[in-house]
Amino acid sequence: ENSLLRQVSSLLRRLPAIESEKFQDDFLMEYNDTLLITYLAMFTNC
Amino acid sequence: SSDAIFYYDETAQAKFQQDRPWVNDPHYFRRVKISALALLKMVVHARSGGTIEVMGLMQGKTDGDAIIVMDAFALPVEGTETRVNAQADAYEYMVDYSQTNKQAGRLENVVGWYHSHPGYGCWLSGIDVSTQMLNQQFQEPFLAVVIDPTRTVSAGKVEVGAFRTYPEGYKPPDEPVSEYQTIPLNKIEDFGVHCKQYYALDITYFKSSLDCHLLDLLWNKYWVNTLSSSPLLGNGDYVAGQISDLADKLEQAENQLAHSRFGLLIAPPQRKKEEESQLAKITRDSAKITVEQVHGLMSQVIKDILFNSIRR
Amino acid sequence: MDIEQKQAELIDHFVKKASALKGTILDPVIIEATSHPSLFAFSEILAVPSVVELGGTENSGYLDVLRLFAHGTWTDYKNNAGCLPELIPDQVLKLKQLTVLTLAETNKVLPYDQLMQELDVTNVRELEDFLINECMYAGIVRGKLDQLRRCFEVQFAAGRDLRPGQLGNMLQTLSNWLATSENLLVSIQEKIKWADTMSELDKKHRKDVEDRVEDVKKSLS
Repeated sequence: ENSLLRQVSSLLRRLPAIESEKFQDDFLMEYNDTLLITYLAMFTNC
Repeated sequence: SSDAIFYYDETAQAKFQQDRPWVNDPHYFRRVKISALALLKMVVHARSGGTIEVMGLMQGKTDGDAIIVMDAFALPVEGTETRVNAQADAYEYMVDYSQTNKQAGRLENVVGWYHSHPGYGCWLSGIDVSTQMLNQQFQEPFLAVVIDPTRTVSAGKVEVGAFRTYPEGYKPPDEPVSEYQTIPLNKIEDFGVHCKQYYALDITYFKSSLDCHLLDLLWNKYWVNTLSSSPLLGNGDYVAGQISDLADKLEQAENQLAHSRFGLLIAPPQRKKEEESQLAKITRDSAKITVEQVHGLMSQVIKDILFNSIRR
Repeated sequence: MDIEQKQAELIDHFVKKASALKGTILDPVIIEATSHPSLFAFSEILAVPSVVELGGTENSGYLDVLRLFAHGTWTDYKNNAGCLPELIPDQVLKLKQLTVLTLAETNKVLPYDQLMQELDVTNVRELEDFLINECMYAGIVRGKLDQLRRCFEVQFAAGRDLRPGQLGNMLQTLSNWLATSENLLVSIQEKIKWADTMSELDKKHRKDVEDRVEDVKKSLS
């Protein structure tokens, strides 16, 4: 079914959704910040 | 049968108004049923106010010990916590709205008011308590609903509370412990002074069959927006405020601990328990902040794996 | 998905029309289809037997035009202009729109220079007008024009007809996506089990400590 194939093709073309070094940097920074908060919260718990 | 709740029996309501069973029992109303439509409107209105408190009125009816909220409408006032009677600015609007509603065939009366507490939880402040007491004197049956739109976003569920105040001078019997919520340090006094003057009602929700269908359609339309949003990014200011508040509370607890260092040897057991529970509260608050952050991060990581790790 | 819904009726219409005709009479149908402002898919029309029969005949040029519109770009037309019938302005516009879709297939960020070269556009203003009026308003692409970095960031592009050999890649990508999703679900379930186990262990440890405290209190008293 050509219509479905075109839609699938359009969808797959959107992957990966974001692919850039800047995004990776920001994402990892956010990741580290959140883990740091968790770490600090563990200290608070103790 | 799910739509039967929407039927308004004017005769029964008039009779209920005449009987006034709440006069003899300050605890008469115990339950609140809020319609999906009213809840959506209230939450959207509260969220639109950002960090400013907004308020509105609720329309509905009563059913035994339950107040049923069918609809809600916003009032053109803001900053309800900064003035003694913010409602006064909107009296004309309220009257016009109610009259127009009746002309349009809307029979429900105003059964309560709602306002928002952006970021500081669902409870009644001193001003709220005095407003509600006044309302309950002259406009019974009347309900107070508080919505926290900021915590709604960070917790991922609607933070809402429904309250009714006790009459002046009434001493309530010991209430069961309500669900714990974090109160910021700058509001804790206001909370503590008035928390015994009102009680919380159990909230349930209902929707019509048409509401179900419409909400399903809305979900199909907006699931992408829901998936794309992240509480980590959208609620950054609120989280920073929470952490700062936690630090203040920790400092306060530490100071109290330091002052009572020698007092500990001769301190009565109650004080020790109080300090423990203060630290326990701080621990619970920090765990809550952490869990919300971890949830936000988990959703980001899952989205990254699902949508960014596929290479064509 | 909206594009497909919009053009489904048009495709049906042209397929029916092409099925009922043969030979030279198909030429105007092909011109009409390739210049229609809302039609961007031509595989179905290409599959019509009477259209396939145009191959090898004196009207094979129009079949080649249809194939060009199904899979090719404006550059492909320019390189083979001698062998193909001359395109009318509406067809030129359509082919340029399809060229943008092809470029968006390979890159999400399309530099203005590349676009201007591929589309034969002389200045940035003209390019932006084309992208906004002919592509975004037509609903075939969605994206952001970054004037500072002189590029077009594509967020969505409608699908073109599949070229031979593309299906394999698509299947591979879908399989990878499926495998990743399944692994993710398994990981999530494992984490849930781990969290439950740790919670149980924590509760047990807490109870043990409390019991020991009670024992010590009793022995002290």
